[in-house]
Amino acid sequence: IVQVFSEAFEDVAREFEVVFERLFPGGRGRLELSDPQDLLGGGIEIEARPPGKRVKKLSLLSGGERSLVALAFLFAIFRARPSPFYLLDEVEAALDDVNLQRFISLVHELEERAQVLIVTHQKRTMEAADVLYGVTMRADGVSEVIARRMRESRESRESPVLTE
Amino acid sequence: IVQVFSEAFEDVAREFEVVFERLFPGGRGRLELSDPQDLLGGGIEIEARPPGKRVKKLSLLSGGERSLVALAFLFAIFRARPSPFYLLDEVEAALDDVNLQRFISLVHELEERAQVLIVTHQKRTMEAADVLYGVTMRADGVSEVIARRMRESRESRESPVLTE
Amino acid sequence: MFVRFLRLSGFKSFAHPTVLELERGINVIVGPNGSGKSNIADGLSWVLGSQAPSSLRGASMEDVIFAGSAERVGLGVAEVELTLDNGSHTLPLDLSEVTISRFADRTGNSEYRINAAPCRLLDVQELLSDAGVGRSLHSLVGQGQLDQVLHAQPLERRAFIEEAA
Amino acid sequence: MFVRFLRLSGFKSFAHPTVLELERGINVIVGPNGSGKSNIADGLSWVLGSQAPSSLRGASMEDVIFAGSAERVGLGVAEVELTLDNGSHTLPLDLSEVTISRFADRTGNSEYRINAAPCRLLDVQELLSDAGVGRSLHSLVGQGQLDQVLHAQPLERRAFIEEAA
Ligand SMILES: Nc1ncnc2c1ncn2[C@@H]1O[C@H](COP(=O)(O)OP(=O)(O)OP(=O)(O)O)[C@@H](O)[C@H]1O
Ligand SMILES: Nc1ncnc2c1ncn2[C@@H]1O[C@H](COP(=O)(O)OP(=O)(O)OP(=O)(O)O)[C@@H](O)[C@H]1O
Ligand SMILES: [Mg+2]
Ligand SMILES: [Mg+2]
Repeated sequence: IVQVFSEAFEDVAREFEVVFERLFPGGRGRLELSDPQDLLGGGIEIEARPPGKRVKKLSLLSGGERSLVALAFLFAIFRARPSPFYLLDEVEAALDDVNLQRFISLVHELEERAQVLIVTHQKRTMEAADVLYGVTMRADGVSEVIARRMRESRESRESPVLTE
Repeated sequence: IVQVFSEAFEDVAREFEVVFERLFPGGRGRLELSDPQDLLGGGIEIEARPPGKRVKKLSLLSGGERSLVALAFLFAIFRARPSPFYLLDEVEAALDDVNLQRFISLVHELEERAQVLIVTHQKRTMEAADVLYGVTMRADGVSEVIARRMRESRESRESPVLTE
Repeated sequence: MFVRFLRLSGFKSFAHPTVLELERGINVIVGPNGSGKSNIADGLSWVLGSQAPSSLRGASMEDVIFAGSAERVGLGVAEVELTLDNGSHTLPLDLSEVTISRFADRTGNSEYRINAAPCRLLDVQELLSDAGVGRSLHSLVGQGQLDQVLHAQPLERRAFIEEAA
Repeated sequence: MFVRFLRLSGFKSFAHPTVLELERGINVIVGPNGSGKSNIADGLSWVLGSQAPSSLRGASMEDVIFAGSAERVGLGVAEVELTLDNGSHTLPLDLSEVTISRFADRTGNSEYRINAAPCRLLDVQELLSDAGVGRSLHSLVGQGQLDQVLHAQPLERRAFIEEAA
């Protein structure tokens, strides 16, 4: 059991450094065990240093920076221990345009080996879709899925074309 | 003291119904005292019924709906007891386009008698600005304000034009 | 192995049977505030065995059943059905499709079925485990859940990794 | 009565003296993640007398002083200056402009000044109260604070109204 966790932690910690650098180019992030001696019960600390800045408490980071750090943690787990399926509900809401593109490129890498379901209000995220679903609530309080558009071809990553 | 609160509560509760209907056309919202007998120490409950739906726990509302209910509460206080100045930091992040416009029209009403300072990533909110400030962080970790654009005229509510 | 169909019936705001046909790549759901997007996400984590009403924003399991609206009465049952494409035979079953479903009524009871045959939650969890989905509820990131990763205690973060390990 | 200038010096990421000249209507601040927008908002609520380090995201009052960066050493003091236009003579002072400033060093001490004359926090609060800004810290809505309104206990919501009353 300790072996399983310790290997997983090593893999996740390694991926965290990689993903952090993708989301904060020039910055550096690390995962640390609260107590390296206590592999059985110790917790995990996150250390984040955005580019040009000094390591500080996570609480002083901006809203968008906090989202990026949390995403780095989750994506590190996704890459160290892949799943066939991922669901992300409006996780990129606080990101500016540049960071949104970095996030999307990480999602494309996930997609190479997994299926991804994303809920979003962001235009750029919609543009990354292979298939887009429109949901609406009718006046009688009942939801329905009213649209389904597939990208014409996987190669052309432009706005999906209505195929039905 | 009880008199001051009780009058304030009445005014806020009245405004809450008005603002709620602006953010949820066809819906209905109410503020209630947890204990109408206890004016000295009772708390305040929020009841929200989006259009077409039934009154339910606030926790079952969507992300955007929760933002709108919270905004209705705050704006009810702003309208019942005006302040000369308001600061809103990314409060509209979860709103879709239609709700964003409703929010902005409420901000315009605030602006008739007060000064408003808004932080945003949303394009529509930027377009409502009388003056726009650009902030950046330099590579050496120091922030600066690098731009200031004023709308050419208050009447033309289009994108601010550089006047310096 | 991937999800081919997700079918919600009487689940939260999806009073009518609604089917989403998912694709292999990036599936994106859009729509106005309060339209039902996160409810679909909730349906998915529910059929995969989610046990905590609070993780589905409710106070009790009964909150997942369509509660009616201004114009309509509520329903008595909720059902979500997940159809997995087993073309790559990741699952140890001699079928090209495997369907998992969960069903709840207002007594709070949940029933599970695999290919229409009643089974226990444990059976569903073992099947998903074979599929590599397992208890990977960490791979389902709900709306507003990001900040919890940062606010979490060090031990709670450890649990994230242990669950995926 | 409105805010004409906000000047930050050594406050959080604003190591250099930085002046914002505000207008009467809708002032909008934009910029990339982590650029300093919310730090400006924090500066405003700080100079108005905010007492809780946590409301400014810090653990102690020292956290508002520029802490240095990879390339620069930290500073020893932070100052924010707010200049109010008193053209409408809302404030009971025979001046067309009133400047409030707050100054902190690494011992955690805060000093307040009105028009460069040292005063107490209470004096600042009374002045703002006359201006109708008062203890209206409810009119300063920080990033991520919306959900707190809903999560708040009924008594906490009462406090919002009492503060504004
Ligand atoms: N059991 C139920 N019966 C009927 N309606 C329900 C039930 N549970 C939730 N709802 C309704 O579903 C709506 C929320 O839907 P959902 O959270 O999926 O919205 P959303 O599309 O994710 O919106 P947002 O973009 O704001 O996050 C709420 O208005 C709520 O009243
Ligand atoms: N005392 C300090 N000294 C130096 N830098 C600081 C200090 N306090 C905060 N910062 C830095 O300021 C940055 C946060 O700025 P701020 O919260 O204003 O960003 P923002 O523009 O609001 O971004 P977002 O759009 O993501 O909300 C952080 O990167 C943090 O490291
Ligand atoms: Mg949602
Ligand atoms: Mg911010």
